[in-house]
Formats: sequence, C-alpha cells, structure tokens
Amino acid sequence: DQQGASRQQQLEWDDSTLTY
Amino acid sequence: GGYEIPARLRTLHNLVIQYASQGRYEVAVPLCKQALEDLEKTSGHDHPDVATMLNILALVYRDQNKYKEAAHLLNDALAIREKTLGKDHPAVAATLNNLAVLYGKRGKYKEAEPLCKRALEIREKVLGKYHPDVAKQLNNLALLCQNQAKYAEVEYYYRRALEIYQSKLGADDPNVAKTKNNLATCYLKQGKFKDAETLYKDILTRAHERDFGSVNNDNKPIWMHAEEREESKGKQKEAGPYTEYGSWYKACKVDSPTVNTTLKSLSALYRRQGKLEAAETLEECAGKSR
Repeated sequence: DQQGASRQQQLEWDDSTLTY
Repeated sequence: GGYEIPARLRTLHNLVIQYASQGRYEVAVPLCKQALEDLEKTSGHDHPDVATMLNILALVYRDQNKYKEAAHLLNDALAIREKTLGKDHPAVAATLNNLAVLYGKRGKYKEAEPLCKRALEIREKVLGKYHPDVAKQLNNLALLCQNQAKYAEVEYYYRRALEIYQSKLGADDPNVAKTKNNLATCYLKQGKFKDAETLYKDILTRAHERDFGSVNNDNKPIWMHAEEREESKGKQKEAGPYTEYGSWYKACKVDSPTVNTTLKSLSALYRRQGKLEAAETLEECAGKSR
C-alpha cells in the first residue's frame, strides 16, 4: 500500500570515502 | 584532493572486502587492526592513510551491524581528515555523510541531521548548488527529517533534489521518478492527497511516454485507462482486456520497481476515494509487472 514507497527508502552510504 | 590511496592500502582493502563478503570477519578485522597499527607506527596517527584504514575497518563493522563501533572509527577518521585535508574537503563530506548514515541506522536521527547538513554545505561549496551529489545529500537529509516527522522540511529537500535531478540528469533519469515517489510519500504524510495523486500520474505518464511515445487518444497511460474503466463501470459489458482497453497491454508493460511502487500507491489513493474499479486496474497491472 502507501507504505511501500517509504519502506524502500534507505540512507545512502558514500563509497567515495575510500578513494580520497 | 591531492591525496591518493596508496597501492598497498588498495590491495589490503580488496583483501578485506573478500574476507568480509565470505563472512570471515575473524580474519578481516585483525588484518585491518594490524595494518592500522603499522601505519600509525610509520606515519603517526594524524595521517590520511590512517583515516582511510579507519574507513575500511568501519565498513567491516558496518557489515556486521556493529554500528556503534563503526561510528567510533569514523569519528576518528573525520578528525584526522579535517586536520590533514581541511574542513571543506569532499572526503570530510563523505565521512560526515557515512557517520550520519550510521547514526540513522541506530535511530539517532536527531544526532545524524546536523552531520548530514554539514556534508551538504561542503558539497554545495565544493561542487556548486546544482550538482547531483548535492541532490543525493538532500535525499539523505530528507530521509532523516522524515523519520522525525518534519514533513515541511522533507518536502523542501525533496523538491530541491528533484529540481537538480531534472535539470542536470533529464526528466527520464531514474532518480527523477524515485524522488517524485519520495515527495509523493511526503505529501501523503501531510494529507496532501491531490498533490500526491498528481505526482503519481506524472510518473506513470512519463514512463509510458518514454516507452510508447506521446500520449494521445489511442496511446494512454495506465491511469487514464483505470479512470475510464471507473467512469464506465456498469455501462460496459465484459470483453477481453486487450480489445476493451485499446493499448492496455502497452500500459501494462511499463516496468520498473519505481513504477510498480507508483502503481500500488496510486491504487491505494483510488481505493481511498472509493474508485475500486480504477484501483483494481492498477493492481492487476502491478501484479503483472512484478
């Protein structure tokens, strides 16, 4: 139902943190 | 940035990732700790390589759901990076972001928010206000605010992210539909059902046009079919789905996780309004596309 969309959302990790 | 990850750290990183992916944390963790110790002995604690190694170990802890330990290491890495690379370095923004993610995973949204905001400020400063990475940061910030039920802010951040994605990546970029979906969810939370409905229809129309060309009388997106079916209910006798709905089969072929979510969300909105035929039409379509 309407919860579907919000359940998908996840905080995104920044992988570039190892390339500096 | 001026700093490049040394080859031996890269090799070590790959090795650690390999062990971690096999669940062999008992090997991966000591490997990281030994490397850290060696680096500190040769370069001192306040060295970018040490910060990188701390980040690698934090990843291993994160994968084990040891968020507290991971956050501790990132805080350490953050301090080193601020000292050695400067406060406004992209590496500092990345570390702040990941720290915010770790706090978020522990439900500490209030603590995570200012870190996320600082990451945003740095990225805006370094990349400009309309860079896709700024949009990504706005997304994380919106999510943290959503978990605190601060919907006016959520709306603002998602609108800004949407503006960036649309102008920089184009209307058909998957990020646009994704962000519209998130914005619609925020509208729903505020009881702005009409705004949410408009966005959902917009997502479905765009997806349809991308695959089948401009909308006209013979080429309609699924939600138009759904509403027509709703309006003509009772008036029409049963017919096969393909003849009855014209390009219905086309409408049903539009397929992506975002579109599928949108179909379900719009269907729920129809149901709320008592438009059961319309709701069912979308549900059938969502069922088929998964």
